[in-house]
Amino acid sequence: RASSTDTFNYATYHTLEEIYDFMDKLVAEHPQLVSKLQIGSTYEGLPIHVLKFSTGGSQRPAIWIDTGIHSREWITQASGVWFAKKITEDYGQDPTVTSILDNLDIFLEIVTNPDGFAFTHSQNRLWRKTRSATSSPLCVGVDANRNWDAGFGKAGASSSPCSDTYHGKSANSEVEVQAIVNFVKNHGNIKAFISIHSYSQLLLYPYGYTSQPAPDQTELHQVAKSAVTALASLYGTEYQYGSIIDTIYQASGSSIDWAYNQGIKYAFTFELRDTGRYGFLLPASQIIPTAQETWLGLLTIMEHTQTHPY
Amino acid sequence: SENFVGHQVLRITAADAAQVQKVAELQDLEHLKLDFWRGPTQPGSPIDVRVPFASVQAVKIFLEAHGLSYEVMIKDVQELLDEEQEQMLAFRS
Repeated sequence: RASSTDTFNYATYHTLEEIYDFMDKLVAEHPQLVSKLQIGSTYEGLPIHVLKFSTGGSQRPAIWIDTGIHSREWITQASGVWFAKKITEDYGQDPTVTSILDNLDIFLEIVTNPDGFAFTHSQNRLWRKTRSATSSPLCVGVDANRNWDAGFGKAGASSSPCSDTYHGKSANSEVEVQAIVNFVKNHGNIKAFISIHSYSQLLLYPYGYTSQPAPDQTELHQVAKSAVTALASLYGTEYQYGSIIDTIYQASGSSIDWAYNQGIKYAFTFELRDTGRYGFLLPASQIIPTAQETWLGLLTIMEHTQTHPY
Repeated sequence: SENFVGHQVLRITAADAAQVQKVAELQDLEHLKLDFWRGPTQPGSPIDVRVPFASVQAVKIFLEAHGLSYEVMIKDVQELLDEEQEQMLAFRS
């Protein structure tokens, strides 16, 4: 185990235990800035943790970031770890991060699907879903990004428990989803909601379940354009951007569609880097470059959220 | 642990809507146990699919029979996973 977050190796993939240990160390090293919240427990009883970055105040407007809802997308959890460290490094040093944190809180859920993530380390590296029981005795798990109450069960999700895009028996049936729903609703002042996936280099905004444009589409499109420009400025990684349904395919029950329908205007989902050769098995050597470039895109969205209060 | 020896990831290119539909039909063949990493969407967009060893021949025959071009994106998934594990173990040691 790394003795501190300074000696933690950000350029390799880590187990759930190691990531949770990293979170504890970060909290211990920055008690005035970082705290750890448990927002629920998984189907298999693991704690679901969120890091809160806050410089004070109560129920400040906040930004939500989650990584790893699809457990096999290891680059996302690894990037989440890097983001957490980056925030603590840049607060008080970088004017943009400092300004954001002086006005808003950031909530970062690094492992959104802990059961699935643990399963990818122990049993099946390519597991995508949760690990909950379904109506099928042969098939386990629900696609947590088809389980949200936004066009739930419509086209773009599967009703077959054996499918990798199985939407579950009802909206929020997955405790991992319900935990976020409860948290966001109870908080009541989340202004940006960003879900991070991999791969295929996309930055998407609502909607996925309907072809109807989001009322804020013009602004979201402009923000996305700025974010991918910033992202590409580091290594030239090219992203496409647009609504989910127009850019990739119809997908119902997704997190950002739910968030947007809750009134969280700045709702985005990233699909992180792939060179076109590795898919979900992105070599660990690409963790840091991926996180670095994604951070620039994230910063653009967070800064826009700060400077465009609503 | 699940073993992925001989599993390949194919990158398929569908040139038109009819070819996209053909790949969608492939997606419905549950007995092949295919894992679509990037599903069929629109012509020109890459489609990535992990094919278990037992289905590799059948899938390639299907693609060739319908004039769908493809390349092998990952030749053996398990090889990559072994490298990943070795790297993690090396870090720990």
